Amino acid sequence: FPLAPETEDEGKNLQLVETYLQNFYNLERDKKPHLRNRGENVFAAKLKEMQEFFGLHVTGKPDLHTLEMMKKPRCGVPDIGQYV
Amino acid sequence: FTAGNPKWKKNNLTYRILNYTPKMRQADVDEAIQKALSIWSNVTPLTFRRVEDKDADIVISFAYRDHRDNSPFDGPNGQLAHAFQPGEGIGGDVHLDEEEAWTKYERGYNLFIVVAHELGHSLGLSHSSDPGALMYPAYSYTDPNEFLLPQDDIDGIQAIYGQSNTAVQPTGPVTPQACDPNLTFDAITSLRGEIIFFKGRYMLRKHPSRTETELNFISLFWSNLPSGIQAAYENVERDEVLVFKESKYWVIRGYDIAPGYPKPIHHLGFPKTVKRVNAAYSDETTGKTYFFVADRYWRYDENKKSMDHGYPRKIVSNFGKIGRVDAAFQKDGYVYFFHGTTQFQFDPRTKRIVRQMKSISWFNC
Repeated sequence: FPLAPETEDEGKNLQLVETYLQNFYNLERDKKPHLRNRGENVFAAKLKEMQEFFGLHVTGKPDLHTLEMMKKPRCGVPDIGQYV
Repeated sequence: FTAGNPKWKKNNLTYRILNYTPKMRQADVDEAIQKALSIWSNVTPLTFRRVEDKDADIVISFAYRDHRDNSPFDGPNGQLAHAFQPGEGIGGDVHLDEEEAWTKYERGYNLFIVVAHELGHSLGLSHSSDPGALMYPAYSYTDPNEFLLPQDDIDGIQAIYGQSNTAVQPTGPVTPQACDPNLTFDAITSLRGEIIFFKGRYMLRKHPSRTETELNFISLFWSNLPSGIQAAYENVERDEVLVFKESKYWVIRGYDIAPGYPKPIHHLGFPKTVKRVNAAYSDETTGKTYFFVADRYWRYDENKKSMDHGYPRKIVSNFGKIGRVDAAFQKDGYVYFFHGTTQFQFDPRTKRIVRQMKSISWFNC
């Protein structure tokens, strides 16, 4: 059956969040296809770091404001760590 | 600051424009880059000299997708550009995503704004969490003609290269903090149930059912409006907000500015001697709008679309000792006057000041 739109959106949003944190917050890129194996707390910790940087509510969850910020056009240099 | 505090060991830097985007005239690209460089040279001892056909400290180029620096671009929107910290080779270089809609205006992505930000990285700055800073990671448009390097960026770059050699040190705008007890406002208006506080190029937005206050650039909603709005009021019946600056005013309908604006304020019936309006509010029940100029006020009839006779009058004669008015708005039958960091709650029925508060009382500090 086709996915219910909500879950499809969720999937897309999760992919957006993961890519964003990899690009700009040093979230490790590993080859495992599924997030759950990474351990939630690393993911949530990185998300909190991003939320703190942008002055958003620090929830560790990809809430509406967080997703809105991640969709904004921006500079490709990471917000933390080295860019060499 | 970038980890490791990289910086150029010399103040006289060179730059080269490697290629151009077909979306802008070359002269406009040159101008945008020169202007972007000047905002950093104006506040530091740094100088930038353009070179052709040979290596330069900062090489600026437009690039497409994977351009062999381990950081491929992602097509339109998303990542607009990136730059490398000071150093040899690719160090200091600025790469701009060729697939973006580069322009010299507010449409698409303004090349000046993006290059100015990337040059911050080229000089050793990393991103700032100050939403008003040029080095804030997310793109936001500011009219290049009105652009002033914010104080946050000046502090950052001067910490690396020192102050400029000019006698008078340049300063820049500071991002307003909602709970700053010294916060004053340029203008305030209601807007479809929310309250909009104008300050410089910013607007603080307060929704009655949300605790936090949202800070945005005015240009985010109305890119054609100037910064430094001086007065504003809402005509609830017409679902319009009128904003004033110097001798002009605009009519806002939602996200749009009504065609044909700005218009001179004298069209509303002010004498030519009036050059600006300090504050305004509109009384929904009576259809009368009150304009405050220095120590006097005018009253405008929204139905007749003309000023009432017998004005101006002294503010003190009708509103008591509220002094000059910086900003005013009406809510739930009361009028709130702002003078510096003081706020007066005025009851137009009894013509009495019923309460005095701090200017930031709306922000749940």
